[in-house]
Amino acid sequence: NLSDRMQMALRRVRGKGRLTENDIEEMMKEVRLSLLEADVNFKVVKSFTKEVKEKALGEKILKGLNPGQQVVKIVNDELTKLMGEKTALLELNLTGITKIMMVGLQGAGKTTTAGKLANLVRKTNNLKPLLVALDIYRPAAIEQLKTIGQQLDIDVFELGIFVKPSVIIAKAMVYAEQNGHNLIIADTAGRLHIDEKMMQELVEVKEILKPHEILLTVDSMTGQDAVTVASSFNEQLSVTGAILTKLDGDTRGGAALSLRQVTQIPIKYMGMGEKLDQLEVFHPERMASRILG
Amino acid sequence: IDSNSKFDDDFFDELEEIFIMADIGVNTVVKFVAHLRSEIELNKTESSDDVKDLIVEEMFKLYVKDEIVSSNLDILDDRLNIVLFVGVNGVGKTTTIGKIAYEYLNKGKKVMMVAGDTFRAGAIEQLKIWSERVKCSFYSKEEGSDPSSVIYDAIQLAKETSVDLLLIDTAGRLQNKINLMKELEKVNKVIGREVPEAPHETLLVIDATTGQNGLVQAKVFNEVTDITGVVLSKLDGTAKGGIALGIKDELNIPIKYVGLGEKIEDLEPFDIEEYIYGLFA
Ligand SMILES: Nc1nc2c(ncn2[C@@H]2O[C@H](COP(=O)(O)OP(=O)(O)OP(=O)(O)O)[C@@H](O)[C@H]2O)c(=O)[nH]1
Ligand SMILES: Nc1nc2c(ncn2[C@@H]2O[C@H](COP(=O)(O)OP(=O)(O)OP(=O)(O)O)[C@@H](O)[C@H]2O)c(=O)[nH]1
Ligand SMILES: [Mg+2]
Ligand SMILES: [Mg+2]
Repeated sequence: NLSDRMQMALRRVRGKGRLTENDIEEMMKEVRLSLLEADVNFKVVKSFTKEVKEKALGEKILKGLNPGQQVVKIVNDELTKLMGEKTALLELNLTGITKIMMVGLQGAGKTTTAGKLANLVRKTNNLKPLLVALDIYRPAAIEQLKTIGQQLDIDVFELGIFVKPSVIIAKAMVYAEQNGHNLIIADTAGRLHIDEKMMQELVEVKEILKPHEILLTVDSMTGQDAVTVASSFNEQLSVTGAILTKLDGDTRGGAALSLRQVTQIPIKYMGMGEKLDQLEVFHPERMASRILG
Repeated sequence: IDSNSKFDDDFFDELEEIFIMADIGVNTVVKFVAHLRSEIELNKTESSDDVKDLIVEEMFKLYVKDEIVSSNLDILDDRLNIVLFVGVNGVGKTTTIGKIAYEYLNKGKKVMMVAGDTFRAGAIEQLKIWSERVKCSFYSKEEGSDPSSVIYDAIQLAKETSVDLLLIDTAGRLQNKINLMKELEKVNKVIGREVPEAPHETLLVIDATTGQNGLVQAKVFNEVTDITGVVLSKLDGTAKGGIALGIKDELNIPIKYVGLGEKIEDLEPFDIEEYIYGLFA
């Protein structure tokens, strides 16, 4: 882990007094390697280690007092600060219907997370959720969402696979109004940020739904591409939050830092398993220490 | 690389950046770029065209390692062939089965799909729809059945109905879930008992957007099954799937196919030269 690597780098540091710029640079090499292995984006690693180096130099660390630990602490603090120092909350509409739209690449975990989120928000905020099936492409996507709805005893609105998503969402909003639903969570089909036609479909759904939250679902094992994907979704839709899934795996999750650093999108939740109660509020310090390994 | 570039530190830094951003993995990249650099200095390579050729040649060598690497599947006439699909959640296993069924039906093979994912909502129905799209036979039991029993029954039926190719879908599972890896180990044993030498292929589906964890996935899945190839899915996105090169480098598992979209024809046999050029596109 990073502490061990710092110790190794420090074996090359000689003499007394303050750590020199060269000593710090040796340690930054270890930080860079560790972050790249954790899947943090190459350019983010560059700018992050630059910041950390300046901080470390500014703190005038003495060689005698376990400098490795002090630098690790600076890295950890800077990382936690970047992840967002306090937990980011969901934007709830306290006077009407809260509307949420789930977006992201294929297979990221949107459908499962839509169910988890409806379940969590219903409990913590005592709302009556409506799940809306807007994926008319993937085989059995609607069945998947309906099954999830049944397992949670949450209503699912769907109009089958031959009606356009923009029409489905419009009718869903009317249905929600008429049936006392004060929370709408729209599940959309997975799509590539470079698929113009499919991204345009999301823009149209957004224009009709006018969601309070557009949540980008990101697989926590995503590598260098996380920045490209998040930036593109953000540019085209103005994403309001992210959900990192499959954090019950053993990936270090550096995509979280890249996402945050480049787009400033706050990470709001973490998917911690396949069951519908396995969604937790995002903890920045836990993510920071996980990325550092 | 333009025709005026000098091969200095900046050039090699930039090359490292391209390879790291392709998710190839720091250790493989550093090793490779250092080797490239010494080759260029040794041969006193001058022109940018020569350097381009050298890069392609060296990446090719890194992948091939002096062996014949084929992207063909071990599917023979006159026997029941079994292909097992494994991988973590959401990577494209079920969709890839649809694509491979389509390919082999067009080659005149009798194909059967097995719904080995008895757990996830809508999983059985999803595979059933694929079997209807390609028009091949399909076997499943009720949701919640033991996957090994579904697969056992499917193999008996496949033998009775002279199926040429049995494609087995499994539930997505993260490699650190010990009980799920044990379940997969049991599935593998059942297949091997019922058909000698089976599964003839065990394909690990890897999402092209996956970072360094892809290598861990390959290592652990290879402990409970004999992974014969990787399907690199979603290569139609912007990710380069470089971790598959890392998997070949460290475990010598070849890439058999690349997934290039969500439709039935969006699958191609892997071509290392095409892939290398794609890194610079
Ligand atoms: N272990 C684990 N699996 C998850 C988590 N979230 C989702 N999954 C699994 O990931 C796979 C994909 O989930 P889906 O909900 O179908 O993903 P999706 O984004 O809706 O997929 P598309 O609609 O095809 O784009 C399924 O096997 C889920 O059970 C998580 O937090 N942990
Ligand atoms: N763009 C693109 N999407 C793909 C590709 N392969 C699969 N997908 C999509 O990825 C999503 C997940 O595919 P599945 O086949 O359900 O993945 P899986 O591995 O079976 O998922 P689980 O069974 O939940 O673990 C679906 O939306 C597919 O359409 C590909 O090559 N390109
Ligand atoms: Mg979905
Ligand atoms: Mg599947």
